Amino acid sequence: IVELENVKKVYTLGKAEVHALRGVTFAIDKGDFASIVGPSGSGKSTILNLIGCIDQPTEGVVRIDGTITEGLKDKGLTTLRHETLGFIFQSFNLIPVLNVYENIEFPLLLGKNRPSKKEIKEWIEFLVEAVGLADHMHHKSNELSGGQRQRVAIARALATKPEIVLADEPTANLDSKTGQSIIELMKKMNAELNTTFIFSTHDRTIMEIADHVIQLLDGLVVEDSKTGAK
Amino acid sequence: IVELENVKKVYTLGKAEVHALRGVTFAIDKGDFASIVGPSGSGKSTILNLIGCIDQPTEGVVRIDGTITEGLKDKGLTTLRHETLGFIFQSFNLIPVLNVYENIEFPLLLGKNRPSKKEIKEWIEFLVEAVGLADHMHHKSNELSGGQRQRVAIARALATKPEIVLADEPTANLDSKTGQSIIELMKKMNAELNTTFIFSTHDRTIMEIADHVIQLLDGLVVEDSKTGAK
Ligand SMILES: Nc1ncnc2c1ncn2[C@@H]1O[C@H](COP(=O)(O)OP(=O)(O)OP(=O)(O)O)[C@@H](O)[C@H]1O
Ligand SMILES: Nc1ncnc2c1ncn2[C@@H]1O[C@H](COP(=O)(O)OP(=O)(O)OP(=O)(O)O)[C@@H](O)[C@H]1O
Ligand SMILES: [Mg+2]
Ligand SMILES: [Mg+2]
Repeated sequence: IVELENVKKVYTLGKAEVHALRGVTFAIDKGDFASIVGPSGSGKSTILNLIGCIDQPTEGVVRIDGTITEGLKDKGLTTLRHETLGFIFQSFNLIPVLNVYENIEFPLLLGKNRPSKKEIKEWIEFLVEAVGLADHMHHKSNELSGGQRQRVAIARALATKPEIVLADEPTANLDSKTGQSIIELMKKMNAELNTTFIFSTHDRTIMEIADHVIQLLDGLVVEDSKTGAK
Repeated sequence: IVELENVKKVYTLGKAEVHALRGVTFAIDKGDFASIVGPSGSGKSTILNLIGCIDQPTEGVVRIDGTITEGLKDKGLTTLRHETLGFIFQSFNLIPVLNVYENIEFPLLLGKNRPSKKEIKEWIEFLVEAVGLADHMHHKSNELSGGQRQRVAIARALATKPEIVLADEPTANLDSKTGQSIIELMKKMNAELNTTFIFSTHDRTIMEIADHVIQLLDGLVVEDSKTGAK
């Protein structure tokens, strides 16, 4: 469902160049619970940003559902982002003036074929409960703890039940018990809806539960192991 | 060196109240490598913000070096913050337009008794190397990965060689190898300079290496164990 072919990404900073990705090739199948692992600065977020159509590769091809992302105009990218992808950003990117409920509801208001108001409310309340924020539903995102904000970002990405969820370090600010319950929620969506998950993570629990692990070092794939475990 | 006596913190949100801390009492001795642990939302950052004089308790007393923080005027708080404390924020709080070197140098320019320009340069270059960012010294903080930004925030807090370092989830965005080298750097400062470290963390490595662990649950201390290990 996602293919990268010899993808390179170079950031130009003044006269210097940072080669974030030096030729990355891998394929993720629909329904994979995949994890990209590697040291800080190795290129994990850059890969997720390219798959998320937030950025374009300097060289190489990124395909989603067979469509090359580079050929898409703004309108095509926006449709892809709203209808196929869910993104949990490493720095959350919540809307500070909206409360927990409104932040999660936001992507649901953008879609074309919207569920009924009642269905939306029940689904959001389920998600808020599932990520442990029922007591904070009407609190603004800048009135929450770091891990509480992260969980709002997680619920928001799952709200549209996307085909592919890109999760950048989703448990970094969570204690192991809270993190475990979030991973179980994602595993459940993966099992019931065949949602594809692509993580960037240092969390051992996610690495162990993943059925596809891609090891990154200094902008290159050094290992790509797909296990039979599903 | 730090004492909390029956400290309470209530956030008022409209008509609702959030009791972040419900009566917290503990003491940290000079040179402790202390870790505050607990679930997301249990009050860890709130405690560090009170010790860091960024916020005041609703009730109860916070003492640093015997001085009650509530009695201090702005000037006294600023002096305490610049001369005694170093703070690594959960969301880093870097200055985006400054580069790595300038962010770390910033607190050194604020102090009264400044070391020589040459000493400052050597010390910052040592810290940049020690946190693994030598290749990025002149890159702006918004041109870095999440974990790289976190390491700039760490180096900045250590730059003034403060008596007390408050570290809020300092390894959340780091892979275990990079995290380990950061913890070793801090352990070295703790051993050589008798710097007191107070962590808020979910990182097992820090919890295991700490000689004083304070367990927090829903705004209350449920365990406070100081081991002989030094
Ligand atoms: N600015 C604020 N306004 C209102 N409530 C707040 C604010 N900051 C924190 N809180 C609430 O106070 C409680 C404690 O927050 P705190 O940030 O101290 O938790 P924490 O232990 O650091 O959590 P995490 O591990 O998720 O960072 C939480 O329930 C949170 O919702
Ligand atoms: N906006 C940018 N401008 C310039 N260089 C960048 C930018 N974003 C990232 N980089 C560089 O590209 C490289 C890869 O960054 P990336 O964010 O993908 O790493 P990462 O694996 O996600 O790291 P972390 O685990 O610390 O989040 C890093 O060396 C970083 O300095
Ligand atoms: Mg990253
Ligand atoms: Mg916190």
